[in-house]
Parts: sequence; structure tokens; C-alpha cells
Amino acid sequence: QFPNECQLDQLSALEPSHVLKAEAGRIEVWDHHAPQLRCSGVAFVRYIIESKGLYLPSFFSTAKLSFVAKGKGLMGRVIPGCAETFQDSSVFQPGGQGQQGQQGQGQERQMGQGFRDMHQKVEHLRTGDTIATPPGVAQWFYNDGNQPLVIVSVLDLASHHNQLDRNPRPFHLAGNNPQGQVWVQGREQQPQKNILNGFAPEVLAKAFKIDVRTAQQLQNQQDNRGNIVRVQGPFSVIRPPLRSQRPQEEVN
Amino acid sequence: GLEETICSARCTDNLDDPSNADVYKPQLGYISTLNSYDLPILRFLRLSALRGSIRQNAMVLPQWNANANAVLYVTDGEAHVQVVNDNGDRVFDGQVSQGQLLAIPQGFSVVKRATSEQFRWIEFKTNANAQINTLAGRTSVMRGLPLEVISNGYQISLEEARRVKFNTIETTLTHSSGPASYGRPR
Repeated sequence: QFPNECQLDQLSALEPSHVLKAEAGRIEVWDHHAPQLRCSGVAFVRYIIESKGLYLPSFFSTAKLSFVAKGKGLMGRVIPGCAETFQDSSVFQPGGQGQQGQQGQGQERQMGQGFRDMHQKVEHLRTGDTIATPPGVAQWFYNDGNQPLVIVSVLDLASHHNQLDRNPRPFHLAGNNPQGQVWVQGREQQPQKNILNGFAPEVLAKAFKIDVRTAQQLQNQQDNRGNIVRVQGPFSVIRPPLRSQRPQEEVN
Repeated sequence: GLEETICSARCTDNLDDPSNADVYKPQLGYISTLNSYDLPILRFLRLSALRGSIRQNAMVLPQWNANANAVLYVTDGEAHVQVVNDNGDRVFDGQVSQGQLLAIPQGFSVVKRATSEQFRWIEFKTNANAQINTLAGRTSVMRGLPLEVISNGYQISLEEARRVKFNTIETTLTHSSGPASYGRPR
């Protein structure tokens, strides 16, 4: 897209050029117009998620490779068409006829499945983990540790997977970015909303079969928390125990 | 060896046969896709196609193309279409009718609702195996997210999150007319 973009006479170490502050962390973006990044065809982002911070689901039009530089946490990706293989049926008691059993039967009718919740795979993250994310796949992170979770990501803007322009363009499913996509020229003054915000609430209500008030809630219009929010209360998503959390097996 | 390979490669397929539909709901319509699994030459061209035909008030649930741009050409009828960009702005909100073209970039979310007796369109996609991701429905991104993520992300109760996640059981096509089942699970 840029003629002579790799005619580099000098290289320099780069610091982030934009910082997006959120309720429970910040997102630091390097200037992808910097000559060496433009030549490489990549953009670079650093996510700093505080303890109990949740980076709300978003996706890119590019492939993304991430590295956990510090901390630990949880990550979920939603891959189109894949089943919800993590399922919690703990509300059921085998043969139970008590209150919990009745509650479970009600929820079974409600969901048609018999599970309290079910969702796609959730993975534990720790320092050193490297995460590949295909374009268009929504991803979220949660910091369940006591220190900040720091994740750095490279976005392959020049790959044929990215069929938009050479700008990093996050699509947010939830939350918002009041500062806007300041790294995209011409967008400096526009706050970035989540993608549900763009649809009429009545359309969302019909698509999700919910009331219009809840549909408006999905648009996060009165929400100033940014894209990393603080989780109130427990974050009890279904996930397998870590190896170190498993009970010691008895040896024969 | 060209005669039995390149020269004889199958280059044609028909997308107008409802009996070959990939998504079919008698009351709502059908959708058929043509990608490199059906027609291998498309792998070389890096293109694919989708044919849709829906009846009045049928809705194609909101979705985005994960790995392709799309160009939608209306062959019959009319529909109301909304398109949302990466900034969360509605960049198209209007009627499209026979003979009109609408380009939908990668990642942009789109919802279509037929406003005429029949709405039929052809969509060309710039990937041999274009993939969509839906926002609502049984195979949607919402179904893949834990309730806690939905609840914290939208500041709604777990019960409301459960409705958002589970109320729509369809995957692609749904009715858009009539009263929504406000707050009541289907």
C-alpha cells in the first residue's frame, strides 16, 4: 500500500504511542505508521489487566499472536460453529428430589439442555504462554491473579487474512472505548462503541428474543468502563483445575 | 497432463436449487453456500459465493464475515439491511432492492430482513472458505461466552444474561414479525 515503505536508513526502539485507560487496566498501542512497523506489515499492542479485570470479548480482522509477559489468568475464544464443550451440571443431584433437583429441572426446561451454563473452551494462562488467534475469532481475558496480567500481541496487518486496510481495527462485542481509535487517522474524535450499539434496539430484541430494555443494555451506551472492566463478585466460569490444584493421587 | 486435470476441472455449480440448501426453513427461506469444498477451483481463485432466498419478515440473524469481504447483489425483491462498522457506528440502514449492490467489509456486522414477498440475493466473498460468526442464536458468539462474561460485560443480571444467551434457538434464519417473547424463554 505504501511505496518504498521498507527503505529504512535507521531503526529505533519504539515505545507505545497511545494509551487507552479502562476501569481495570489499560491498552497500549504502538504507532503502526512507524517506518519499521509499516515495513514489517504488523501492529503491536500491550494489554495490562489488573487483578479481577476482564478484557471484554473482541476480535480483529487480522491473525493475532499473543504472549503472556507477566501474570496469570483465564482466556476464552469463541470459534464460529464450535460446540459449548465446557458444561456445568452441578445443580443436579443424582436421583435428587429436593429443592435443588426441582430448580435443575426448571433450568433444564429453560435451556433445553440440562446445564447451568455451557460455553466454549476456557484456558488457564500463565507467563510464557503464546496464543494464536485467527481473524474474526472473539477472545476475552480475565486476570485471576494478584499481580497485573500483561499480554503483548502482534497483529499481522499485511497478511491476506486481513482484507481491510493496514490499520489495527478491533471489533468490540461488549464495552466501549471512549477515547476512540486514535491510532487510525481521521478517527481521533470518535468514541468507539461496541458493535451491538450500531443496530436498532428493536432489531436486537427480535434477534435475541429479549425485551427492548435488555437490548439497550447490550449496547453499553451508559457505560464508561472501557474495554477492561472490574468483575464484581465471583467469576465462576467453568474451567478444569490446574495441574497443581489437582488432589494428589494415592500410589499403590 | 493438463487435459485430465486443469482442462477438465469442474467450474460450474448451481446455487438455485432449494433441495441442495445448506440452511432451510420452509416458512422462512433457504441459504446455500458454494466454497472450495464444493468446487475445488475456488481454492485457486480464493473466492466463494452464497445464495439466499427469504420470505417477507424473515430475518437473517446478525453476523459478520470472519475472513472475507462480501459483495451483496439483490436479484429479487427488497430487504431492510443494517450494517455496523468496527467503531460501532451504523454505516448502512436502509432498503436494498433488485439490481442494487452493497459491499460489506470483513468484520462488519450485518442484519437483513425481507420487506417484500420474497428477497433473493447473491453474495460473493473474497475467501475460498468464507466463515461467518453470528451474534445471536444457537451457534453464536454469545452461546460460546460464559454467563459471567456476558453479565459483567453488559452490566446485566445472570438471569438476563441467560435469556440473551439461550432465548434464540435458531442458527441463521428467524421470524422478525410479531411480538418478541419479552423476557420469557422459548
